[in-house]
Amino acid sequence: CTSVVAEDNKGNLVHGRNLDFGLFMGWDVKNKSWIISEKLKPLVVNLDFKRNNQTVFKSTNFAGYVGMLTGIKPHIFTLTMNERFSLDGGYIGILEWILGQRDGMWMSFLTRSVLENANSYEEAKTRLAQTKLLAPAYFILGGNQTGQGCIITRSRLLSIDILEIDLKLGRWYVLETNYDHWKEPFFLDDRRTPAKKCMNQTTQTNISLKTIYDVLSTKPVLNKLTTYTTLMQVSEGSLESYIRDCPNPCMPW
Amino acid sequence: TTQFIPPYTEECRTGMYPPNGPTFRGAVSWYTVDLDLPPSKRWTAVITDKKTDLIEMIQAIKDLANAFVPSGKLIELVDIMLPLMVDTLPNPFSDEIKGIAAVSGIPLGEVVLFNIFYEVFTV
Repeated sequence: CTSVVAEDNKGNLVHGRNLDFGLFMGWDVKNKSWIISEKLKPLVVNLDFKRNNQTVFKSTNFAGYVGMLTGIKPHIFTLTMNERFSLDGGYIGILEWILGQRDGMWMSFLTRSVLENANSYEEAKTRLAQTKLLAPAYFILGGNQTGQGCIITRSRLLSIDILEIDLKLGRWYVLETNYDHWKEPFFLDDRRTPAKKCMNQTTQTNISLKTIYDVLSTKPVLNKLTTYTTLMQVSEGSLESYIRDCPNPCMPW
Repeated sequence: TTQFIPPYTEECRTGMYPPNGPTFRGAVSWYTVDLDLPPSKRWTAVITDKKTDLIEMIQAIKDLANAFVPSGKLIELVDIMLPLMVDTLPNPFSDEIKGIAAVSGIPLGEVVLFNIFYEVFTV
């Protein structure tokens, strides 16, 4: 996955993500693609969650999956999550759950609950940072005011780090793939460097939904695992998504 | 440097929007999920539309599981154990998952597996 929240020089916040999934879950030799990734693409749907006929939040999802991986609470915040690998992973959480220790939350149920019930960027950030989880994760959160964009690096129990947009430091965007931002990514899966190179090349002046789509369309940020790209603009309350393909030659991950 | 290996990597793309060409497979349909409905009814429209694709995707996961455990015991475990687990999941998720299983006709355990896959995948 790749998620990015950026602030343009007029203070607009835009949030984009590629949802990559299906690694090592069966390779289709003839079509040079991952089997599960290809089976997930037809299931991609955009959802408008309503209460009293009013939109509460919108999301890009896989039909049949009730949790949330990508969503917007119009005019309030935008949220995506990326997978985080850790030895202290979900299987431990599941074991604890089976043994009756049920004070943790399933990751995508937490994001769904935050999108449904949180009413501000700060409230969302607090809940994502402090709620005990069954599995580690990265939460990428965008708000509706200048500077409101962050990456929350979570272990199952703790909020390890929160990296926020800081215009004074020249950090006009935050970008996450699947590795702790203070460490080098796995050398055979460095999508971060190419993505940041393209963001810096685009510049803060030219960043928009369009140019974020360009960044997310550049190989290897776009790869064989990429099922969809979603673009969100909190001030417009807009969410749009596109099912992707990565024609050969293309990186398997 | 291990990631700059053209043609598997490329210069930063421009002009890709509006989405077009070989990297754009297609647009995504919109559905409404009415939170005023009982949880078990909320996903009926989506699942009625996507049932065939969902069944295909879950079959692909089952094929993969059977590749690892040809005896079929792994799928049996999913179909027997995970339905017992669904009631431990918090609402509304538990009832929404049951509703999806009912509409799609997919065994409840397999719908539960799909919904907790992020945690399971770490295995």
